[in-house]
Amino acid sequence: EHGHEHHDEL
Amino acid sequence: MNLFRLFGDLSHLASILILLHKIQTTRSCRGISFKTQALYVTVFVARYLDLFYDWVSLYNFSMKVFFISSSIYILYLMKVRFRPTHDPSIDTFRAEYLVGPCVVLALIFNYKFTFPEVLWSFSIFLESVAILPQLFMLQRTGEAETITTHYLAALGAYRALYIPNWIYRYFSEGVVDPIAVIAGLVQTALYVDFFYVYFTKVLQGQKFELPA
Repeated sequence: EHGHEHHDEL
Repeated sequence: MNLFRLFGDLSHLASILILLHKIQTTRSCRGISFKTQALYVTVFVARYLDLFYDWVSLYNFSMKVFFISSSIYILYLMKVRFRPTHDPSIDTFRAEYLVGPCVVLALIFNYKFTFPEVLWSFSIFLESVAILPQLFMLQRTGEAETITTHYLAALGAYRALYIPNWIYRYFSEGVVDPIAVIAGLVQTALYVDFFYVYFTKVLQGQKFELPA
């Protein structure tokens, strides 16, 4: 799991 | 949001504005790889589909809309408005050699085997190599207009700034996004040669020329 529920970077 | 990421995004934004400025003022897209620009449209559309169902912030939303619309507009400028100034005979990198492997990689490496997540991985992998047709073209012609090199420098700076951003996020939030980080490192490494010439020549006031 990479820790984000969504991808917040652009 | 941290400063590295903010300045990275602003640098990305600047790169597109520089490119638009170059095309509009010289009324030419000479020296710009259509294939690279088309790959960027693919990258943005594949990655930012979440625009329609995932709200992050107004900042995030506006940037996504800008990146999708400006990249499509650039394709329009190259293919329609300034078509005669684009020379496909020097834009010869085989883009399909990039897209194919990225599809395969995305099917293997993703955070969840769902359509949006595979598409997201695909966009990350494709972005990391999308600049290759452009760099290949530069290598082939051996020179570039100064404004084009500023465009590439801003784009490279955006990628470079994402690295300290990830280091910062690792320490402040304890998060690592291995797919983005590995692809990002590859992508940044591709700019090393370019930056060498940019710093030693263009920023010293000389023309961007590669040694024969």
